[in-house]
Amino acid sequence: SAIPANKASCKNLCHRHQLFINFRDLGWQKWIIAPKGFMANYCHGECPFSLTTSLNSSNYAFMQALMHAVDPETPQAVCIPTKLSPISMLYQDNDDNVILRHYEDMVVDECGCG
Amino acid sequence: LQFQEYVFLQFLGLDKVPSPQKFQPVPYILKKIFQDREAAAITGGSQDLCSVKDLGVRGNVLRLLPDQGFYLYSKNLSQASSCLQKLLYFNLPAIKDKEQLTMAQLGLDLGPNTYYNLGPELELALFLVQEPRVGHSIPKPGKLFVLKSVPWPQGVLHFNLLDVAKDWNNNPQKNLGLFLEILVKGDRDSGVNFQLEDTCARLRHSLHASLLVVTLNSEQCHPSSRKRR
Repeated sequence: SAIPANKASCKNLCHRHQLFINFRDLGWQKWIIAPKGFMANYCHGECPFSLTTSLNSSNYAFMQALMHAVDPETPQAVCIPTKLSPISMLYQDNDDNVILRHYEDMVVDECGCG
Repeated sequence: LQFQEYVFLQFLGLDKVPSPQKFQPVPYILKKIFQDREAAAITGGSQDLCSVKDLGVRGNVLRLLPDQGFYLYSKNLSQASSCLQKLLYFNLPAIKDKEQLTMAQLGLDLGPNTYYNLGPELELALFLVQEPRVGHSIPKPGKLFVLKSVPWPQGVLHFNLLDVAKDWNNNPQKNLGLFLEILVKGDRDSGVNFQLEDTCARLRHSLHASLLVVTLNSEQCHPSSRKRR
């Protein structure tokens, strides 16, 4: 039988939220040459059963959401990044070296239930 | 925040917040690679972060090490036309042990392009320093490994130091630096003599040495997935 989808309003559903990390807020602008900061973003929101059939979620999330709907003791599927991208940082260390380093998975591009 | 900052710094591969005393110039090549990566990130283009296309090597960390050596003012210059002698020293220990050296390029910037006197021709010699200095004695030049004629004292010269840097990285006690000598070629009549002093003074003022090092961190970069034949 069809399981009534709870009436989670859209804005509470799992999606990507903007988060800009400004290195000046961390007091790091003195040694980080570039960038001044970066859009890290984050994932947040509910993963009701209905969502797992539409959003790019894993089969595992589908089953977990189904189990949660049947037995609320089972935790809901969670809202996680499903697509990430790297950033490069140009900075100076304590030995006056200028360093360019690339960091994988620093920016959340897409979210989903996992 | 203090604790979290430490955790984030460790993630960045740093053991504490750098507090540089003086700002180093950012070389064109690092700026270019950074801007190309930023542009690719904006357009969503795929990027191989473990290859440095502009330099044709694999690597995901690029470091520009400034020269920490000093000029030598020895009485007995090796030859009458010796213009300057300098000890070049680069602080390699910044390279972490799980990183593999894939490039070490010495850059000697002789200064800006000036047009008022395109001369005199120079001869540039690079030696390994193989014996530690005693006190303030002049380090003795060891094995010669570069001898190059330069038409005039301008522009940037690059030398491949990968084998030397690998040896220094594996045996840090061997890293005693490099002995650079710049000679003026040709005979010394009074005109050249004037140029010699002027050229040498300008060279001493404008010479800027640096070592561009590229390393590949095996934990962050899996071996390049060569197509199996």
